[in-house]
Amino acid sequence: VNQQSQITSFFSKK
Amino acid sequence: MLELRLTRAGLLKKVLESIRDLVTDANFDCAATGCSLQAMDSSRVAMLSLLLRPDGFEHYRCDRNISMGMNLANMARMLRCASDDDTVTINADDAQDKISDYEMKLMHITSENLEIPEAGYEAIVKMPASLFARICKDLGTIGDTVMISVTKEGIQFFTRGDIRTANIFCRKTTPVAKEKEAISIEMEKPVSLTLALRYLISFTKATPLAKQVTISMSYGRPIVVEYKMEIMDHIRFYLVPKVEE
Repeated sequence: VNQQSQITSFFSKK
Repeated sequence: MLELRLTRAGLLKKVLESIRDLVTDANFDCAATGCSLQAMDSSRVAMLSLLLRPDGFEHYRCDRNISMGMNLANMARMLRCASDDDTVTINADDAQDKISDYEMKLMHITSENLEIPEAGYEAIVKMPASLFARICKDLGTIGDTVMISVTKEGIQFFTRGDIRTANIFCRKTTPVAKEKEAISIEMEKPVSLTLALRYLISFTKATPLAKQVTISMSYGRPIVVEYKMEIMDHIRFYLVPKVEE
């Protein structure tokens, strides 16, 4: 199964 | 007070065309340092960031930071009225509910701006933007995902579809290669990531903006596909790799 996380989980909020 | 004037509307049209498949509504954040935009696609696996430098405009006045929420399809529709070498002027007064000349309604968009570190990628490939676009388009007719692998010899694109597989290898060129043909690789270690082709194909809408594209990859991080514009700075697309489980 291909899992794909959301991009927000890779970067911190400004 | 915001006043932006660009004598080549075509440039703004190309920028819009390159992002409007990915994002419907976005905030243009204008400051004295330039106009920037950061937005995610609706599924939140891809993102883009754009910077238009003040010196890329013929006239740039931004007295205080202003965030203009715009529907990109509407903006593109309005810009279609301008030919590529027409002058386009964008004014926004402090009331912030429209930009005049186009009289386009602005929107209030809630968005979260993310801090994106620029450095520290394990592999960085620069290659002709048109070549990258052609490879993505061709492989998109075969598979849904592409495995991009970078070694010191070159960059490999592999896809698998229902009926067949395809493999394209682009070898690093020698330092004397012409800019439009050059493929260069900076690499700390080999990296291989699997990515959804439909997003990559959407990113390549920015191909008319730059001769070369820069692809930055690291394990466990989103891939970055960057187009450097000659006079306007950059547009960067980010995509979360797929992980086999």
